[in-house]
Amino acid sequence: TSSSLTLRRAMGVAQHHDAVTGTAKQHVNDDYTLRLYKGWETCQVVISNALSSLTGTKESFTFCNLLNISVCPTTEAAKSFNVFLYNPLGRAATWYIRLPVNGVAYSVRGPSGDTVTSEVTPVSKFTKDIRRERGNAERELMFQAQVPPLGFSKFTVQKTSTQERFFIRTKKR
Amino acid sequence: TSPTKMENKYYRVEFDPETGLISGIYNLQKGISLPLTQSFYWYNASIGNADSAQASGAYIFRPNQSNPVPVTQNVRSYLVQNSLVQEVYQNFSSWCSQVVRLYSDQPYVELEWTLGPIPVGDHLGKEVISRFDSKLQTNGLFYTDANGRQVLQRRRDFRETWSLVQTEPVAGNYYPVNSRIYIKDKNMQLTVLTDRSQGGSSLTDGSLELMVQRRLLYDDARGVAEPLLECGQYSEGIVVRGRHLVLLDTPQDAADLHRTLALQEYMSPQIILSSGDGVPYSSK
Repeated sequence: TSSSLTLRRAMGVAQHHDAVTGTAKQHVNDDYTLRLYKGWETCQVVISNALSSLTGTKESFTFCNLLNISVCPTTEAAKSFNVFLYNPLGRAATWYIRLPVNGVAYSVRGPSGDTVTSEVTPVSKFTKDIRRERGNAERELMFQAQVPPLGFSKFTVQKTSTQERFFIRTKKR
Repeated sequence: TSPTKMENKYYRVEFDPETGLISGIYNLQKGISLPLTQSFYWYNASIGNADSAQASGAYIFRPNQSNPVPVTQNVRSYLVQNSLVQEVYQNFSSWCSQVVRLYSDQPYVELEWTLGPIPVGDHLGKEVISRFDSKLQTNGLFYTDANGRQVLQRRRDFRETWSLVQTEPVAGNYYPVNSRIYIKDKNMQLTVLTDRSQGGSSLTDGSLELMVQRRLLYDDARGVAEPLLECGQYSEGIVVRGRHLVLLDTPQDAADLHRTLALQEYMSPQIILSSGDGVPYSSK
C-alpha cells in the first residue's frame, strides 16, 4: 500500500512563510526538513507501485538522494542495473544522467535495446572533499537520456571490461 | 596551464588566462558575443551602525557596505574534456568552487557551484553572491520572476507606487528570484536560471548577482532569536551545491529557450534504479 498523504501534509505545513524562506528557528527548520523527508520516503512507494504498473514488472526500486555529490550505493556496487526516468513534461526531453560508479567501463542500452553513447569520468576532488564518508565512488557514468512526454524510459547499464567496451565501440562503428 | 576556452555547437566560453575567471560568452548560432566576468563575492553582514541598529539576520539582509569582497582575484582551474561534456573546474578557495560545464548538444552554459562551510573565524557574517559583470547598457532595469511564472521588470532605486528614498543601496534593490533573472539591452539578453529560490539584483548597469549562501553571527531581532548560523552535520557549517544555467540570446528569442529550460529544470526527472530481477506484475 502507498499514499502520498504524508508528503501532502508536509507540504501543507511548509506553506508557512518561515518554511518557505527558512526564517524559523533551527530546530523548527529541522522539523520541516524531517517532515518533507518522511513525505518523500512514503512517495517512493507510490512511485514504485506506479512504475510496477507501467512496466508490468514488480521490482525492488531504489532511489538515490545524494546524486548531487556522487553518492549512490546501488550504482557504486552493482555490475548491472536498470535506470528508469519519468518525464513529467508534456514534451519529449533530453537529460544528461550522471551516476557514481566504481567500474572503469560500462555499456548502456536504451529502451529499444540500442547502445547509448556513454562515458566514465573521474569524480572531481571538489566532490570527494564534501561528501566525506558518505560514498566512495571513484568515477561517474554519464549518458544522454531521451524520455518521451509524460512517460518513462528504461536504460540498462552493464559493467564491461575495457576489451568488451572496445569491441562494442568497434562494432557500432 | 589554465584553460582559455571551451566550446560546443551552441556556445563558446572564454576564460581569462591571468585570473582563470570566465571572461566572455559567445552564442555561436546567433553570432553574438558578450565579454563578461563571473566570480564569487561576499557581503560583510551588518551588526548595526549609527544609522540603524538593525543587524543582518534570517529576516533581514543588510550588508555593512555596498561593495562586496571578492572571494579571490585568481582561481586555480583545469579543463576536463570528454565527448559528452567539457568541464572547467575553478577553485576559488577552500570553501568555494565551481564547475563550468558545456554538454555537447545543450544550448546553455551550466555553472555548478559548491559553497561552504563559510568560515566565520574572523567573526564576520558573510552573505555570498555569484556576480556577472558585463558592458550591457541596461539603464537600471533588470527582470526577475516574482512567483515562478510572471517575469516582472525591476528598476534600480525605484518603486512603482511610491516615491522611494533609498537607504539601503544593496538590500533595497534585492528581489526574489524563483527561477530566473535577466538583464538586456537592444541586442542581447543575459539570462540566469536558478535551481532554487534565491535573492537577486542588478546593482550597476550590466551587472547581475544572485545570493547563493549566507552565514551570520547575529540575530536580526525580528522574532527568530537566533543568528542564521547552521552548524550542519559536522558542526562546522553547511555545504551547499547548486546550479545556474546561463543563456545569451537576442531579446526577441530569449524567452523561447528560457521558458522551456526553466520548466525542464523545475520538473527534472527522478532517477529510479532497479537491479533488473523483477517478477511479472499486473495491478489487477
